[in-house]
Amino acid sequence: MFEAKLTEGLILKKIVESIKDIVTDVNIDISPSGISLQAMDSSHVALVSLNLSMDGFEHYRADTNMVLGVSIANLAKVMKLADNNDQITLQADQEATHLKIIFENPKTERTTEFNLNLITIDSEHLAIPETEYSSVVTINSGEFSKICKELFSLSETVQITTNTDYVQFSVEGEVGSGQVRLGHNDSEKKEDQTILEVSESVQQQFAIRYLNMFNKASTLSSFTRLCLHQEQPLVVEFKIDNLGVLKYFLAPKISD
Amino acid sequence: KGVQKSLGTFFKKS
Repeated sequence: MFEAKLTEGLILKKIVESIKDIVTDVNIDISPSGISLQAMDSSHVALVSLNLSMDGFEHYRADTNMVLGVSIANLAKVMKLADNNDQITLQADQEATHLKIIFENPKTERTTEFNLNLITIDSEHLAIPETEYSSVVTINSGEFSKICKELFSLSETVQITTNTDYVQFSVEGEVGSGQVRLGHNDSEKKEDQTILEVSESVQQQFAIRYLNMFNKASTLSSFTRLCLHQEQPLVVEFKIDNLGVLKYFLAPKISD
Repeated sequence: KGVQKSLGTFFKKS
């Protein structure tokens, strides 16, 4: 038996919106300590990794580990039934064939229930090695979204360069070339801060269209954390207050 | 420009 109730259901709605363009069918792993999922996009370039702790739920019970295979596209359609102020409860029996999703609005007394059919997914699970990232950049999530969006209109690829003084996003295309450079900024206004933690500088290229998809999660978190290592995929991380973390991994483009 | 690598180059199947 699995049951989890989230008071701020909007968070779950936002999570589904933030991953639905990247992954289609996903195995959701339920454990007594929380909910997690890991899935790659069809081209195996990007990976979504979500971890939600039981502590963030108003009520959480999972007697055993369970795997719930869901179509994210269909889950997103169901989530549209939820009002932004709804509480959301997820329920599944042992050996379940469906996931019961309940939306409740205590103020308006409206309740919506949907039984989403589960599917069997044969998915590859990747072991992500523990990595000490040599450059970690914490940046306002709205600002990072805007930079990626605007640069994408000029080029398909961005080169991210880090050093102890700044992080630089540079593009080169038919239109021309240029860069946005952000220096370390620990100003009093927290939302303006850009925090650089660089032990070794990194220079890598990435397809901007994936970054734009990841940035849908900027509504979940005021800050985006970019974790870079010269020999590893980029991690774009969004912390979800008191609940967990949504991470995206993106393989670099490498010049021959 | 660069060649897009796949995640399989970096992460092993578990």
